[in-house]
Amino acid sequence: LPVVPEKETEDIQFAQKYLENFYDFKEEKSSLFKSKNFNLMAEKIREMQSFFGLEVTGELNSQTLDVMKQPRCGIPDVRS
Amino acid sequence: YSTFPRSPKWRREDVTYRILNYTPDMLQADVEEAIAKAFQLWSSVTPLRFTRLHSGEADIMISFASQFHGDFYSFDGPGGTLAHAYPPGNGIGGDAHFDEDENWTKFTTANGYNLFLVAAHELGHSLGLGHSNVFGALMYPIYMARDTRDYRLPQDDIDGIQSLYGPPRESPALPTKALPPQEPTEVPPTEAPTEVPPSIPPTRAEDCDPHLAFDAITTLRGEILFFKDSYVWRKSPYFADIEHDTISSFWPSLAAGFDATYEIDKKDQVIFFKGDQYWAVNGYNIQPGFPKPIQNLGFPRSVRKIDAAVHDQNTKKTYFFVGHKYWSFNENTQSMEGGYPRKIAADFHGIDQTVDAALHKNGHFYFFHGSKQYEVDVKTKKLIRTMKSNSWFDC
Repeated sequence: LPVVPEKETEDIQFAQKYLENFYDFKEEKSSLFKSKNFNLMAEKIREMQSFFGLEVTGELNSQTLDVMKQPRCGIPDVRS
Repeated sequence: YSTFPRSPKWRREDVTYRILNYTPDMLQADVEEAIAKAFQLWSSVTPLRFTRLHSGEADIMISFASQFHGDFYSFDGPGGTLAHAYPPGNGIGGDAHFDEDENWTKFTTANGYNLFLVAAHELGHSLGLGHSNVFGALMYPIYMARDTRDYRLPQDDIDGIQSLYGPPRESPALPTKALPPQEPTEVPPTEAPTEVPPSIPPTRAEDCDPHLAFDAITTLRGEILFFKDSYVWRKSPYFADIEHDTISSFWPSLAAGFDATYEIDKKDQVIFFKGDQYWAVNGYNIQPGFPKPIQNLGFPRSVRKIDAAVHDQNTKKTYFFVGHKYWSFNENTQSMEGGYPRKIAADFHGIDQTVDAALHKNGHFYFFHGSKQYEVDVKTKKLIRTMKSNSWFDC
């Protein structure tokens, strides 16, 4: 897997926590499914981008991160 | 808009709330006003009525806390998550938690979060709404500072809450009894077109409304309870200010809008009258076998309801007022006394109108008619003075 720079690691961890809190994202704990994890995360990013009317790319771009960092309500936006 | 899975909602229109603690960022009065205003936003577009409790379990318990605070959703320090609330339900259901690590304010400035706006959003959850993806909707998940002075609920939020509870009743509840014609009073100037009047519980300001009138009044274990529509004002020697509750918070199975009520303190009993029925209550408990028809007390069939009742603990007599007449009931023999009904004005000089409510306190009778009350000497039945009905609220 490509080496991810420090800052991006932080952003990914932040985004992961955000998606867990508000988009019902569940990280696959076992590394065996790491790649699946990224697909799953990309799917949840798409869901969040769609909710907020952002361009739906599945990528953790700056607009998406900006919205994630806005002060907000603690209730999930979607729930299973 | 969205609702929670299976759309949980409150099953009755009277919903109670209690503010458990306060943020040091704001004056308590400002917190209370922000919360009350947030409730009013939702009550003005639904049939819901909100009553603040000062003790006991309320449907919606409101609190400020930081980091871990006893549920599975710890707060995260300044920024990020500001607050959260639970959908309608028992226990934690409906409760709203605000992150104390935020700076709360009654203003809409940059360096703080407006408590009214966040509370209005969270209470939307407490009533059953989920998040909306409509930018600008109150239930949009991200905080947006906006002018709160005459903040109006966006249409998406109105559609959402009305999908759960429907629109408000068409007009404010009419008095529960046809009040006798009062002298014409000027309508106080309203600076804005009248909106749907608030249906949140009476506030301190309304305690002192000079036009305030009551349906029924009684003593109860040293306190005085003033009933109107579905609310009760509670004046107690045990706490300083007047408490506002809903009748249903004391007696959930009793319909609101009593016609009359009185206490027999020797029996620790309060009798409630509504229409042609009456209930006997001990504290919170309705006695078995009630309601009973008022004819059981000896009223003729022609009497379909009574206007007011008052018990004299010394003589063990209870006076029932119906129109311009009154009856005397002997609690010892449990029967109406002979020679009644008699004209009220014939025995109680100066009481020329009907009686809406009556109270026995401090050796006097107090007869209420609209926004006036008449203090009468119990023994001589002579009028002592006339006051405003709400003179008991220390306005």
